Amino acid sequence: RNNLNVFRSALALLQHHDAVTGTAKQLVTFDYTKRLSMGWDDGEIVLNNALSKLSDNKFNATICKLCRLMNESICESTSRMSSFAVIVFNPDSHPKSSVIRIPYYRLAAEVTDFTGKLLDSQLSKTPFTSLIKIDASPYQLSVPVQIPALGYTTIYVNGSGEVYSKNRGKQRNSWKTLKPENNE
Amino acid sequence: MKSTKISSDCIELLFDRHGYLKAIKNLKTGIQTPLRQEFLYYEGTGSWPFTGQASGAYIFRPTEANPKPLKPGSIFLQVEKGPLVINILQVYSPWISQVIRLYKGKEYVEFEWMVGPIPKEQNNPITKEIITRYSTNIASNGTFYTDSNGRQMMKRRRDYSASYIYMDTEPVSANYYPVNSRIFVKDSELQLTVLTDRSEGGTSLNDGQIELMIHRRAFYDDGYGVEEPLDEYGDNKQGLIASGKHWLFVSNTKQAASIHRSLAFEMLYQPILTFFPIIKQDEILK
Repeated sequence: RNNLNVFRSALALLQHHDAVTGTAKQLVTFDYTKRLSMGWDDGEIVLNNALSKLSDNKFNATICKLCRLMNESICESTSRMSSFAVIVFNPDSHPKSSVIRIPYYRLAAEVTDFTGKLLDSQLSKTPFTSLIKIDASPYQLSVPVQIPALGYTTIYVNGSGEVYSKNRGKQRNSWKTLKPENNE
Repeated sequence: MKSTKISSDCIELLFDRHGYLKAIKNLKTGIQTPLRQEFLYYEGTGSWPFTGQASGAYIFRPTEANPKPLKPGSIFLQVEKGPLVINILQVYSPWISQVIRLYKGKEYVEFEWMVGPIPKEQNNPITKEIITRYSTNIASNGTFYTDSNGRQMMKRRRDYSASYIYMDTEPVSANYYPVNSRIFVKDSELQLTVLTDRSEGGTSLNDGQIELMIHRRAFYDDGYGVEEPLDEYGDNKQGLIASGKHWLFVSNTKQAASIHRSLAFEMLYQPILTFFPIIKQDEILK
């Protein structure tokens, strides 16, 4: 519980009315972003610790990742891995029938649910690729999911055809590389 | 060259020959209405020779009551159809584009807009405040409804205030209200509802019309304490690119509440995704 204090503090800070409305200086807004990012770091650690315990310590590394730049069609996890699993959590108190969209970097995908049943997925080109970052995914993979209330489901993606070139220069987000002037 | 009809199993959209949305029909209920969607912008006060109250972080003060169209003429339209979703890409300009999505089995239309960086003139830049506007022929009679922080809906009347003597000095911004989750207009039969994925300013300046402010870039401090113009930038040092979603549906007035009450929760509580490598111990993962 204590490991989430940084996350809690960041979220509490972001409820400030000047954070919500954007009536703050640019540097302050960057600071909010940095603090939220640090909170997410802790959240991922807690998630992976839980996973490690649930699996009797068979997973002891940080392998479960969020993709924080999905709104920019960027996902480091799906760009690195040709095959991966996605745990889809439903935070709603109602069952959800939805279509999730994943940034995707390969030419083809076979998607199955946790029983091994093939799912009817759809691969689409990412629109506006000329307007977004160089490491944005060229495709988006849409997958239908049925998730119980406050529950989760797991889907498996097996990809083929390398599309994304790892040798392309990457733009790095400044809020990831920003180092504080001091540790205060 | 001609109007284009695009349909899913639930929704039919009609686009005119310039690429603009023209009409919507719910194929399940048979409800249909003319519907035009467009992007426009207000110029904000502040640029020389203006010396009064500038539009900025706290203040919305357009120079004129009518927003300006972004681009006359045709827009680029591209359609991609698949088994799960139909994607309709519209490109208005190098800095405004949108994907309209029709999901299989869903009776709403998703508008995923992307705006920015908003252009900045070299000399004497002009503040720009971008809106998306949905226009129908619903006889809303000067009233519209916005949510009260996601809870009950508040009835709004154009050019009127219940708590003070309304003065028509700011005909646009005085009619703007916070839209935290949804806004709608209705008459005795039809209702047009738009759900937002974030808080936006919204209004209905003409009957049957909904407008929502989705992005803005101001170049002058408004004097309310920030001491900076609202000229937010990202890591590329250019103006911010903002992207978000609207879910729109048409219904009869009696059924609308039951639809938007559950839909708002769907919008708020989006699925959360985490990614795992598939390793040889995938049996353990399962």
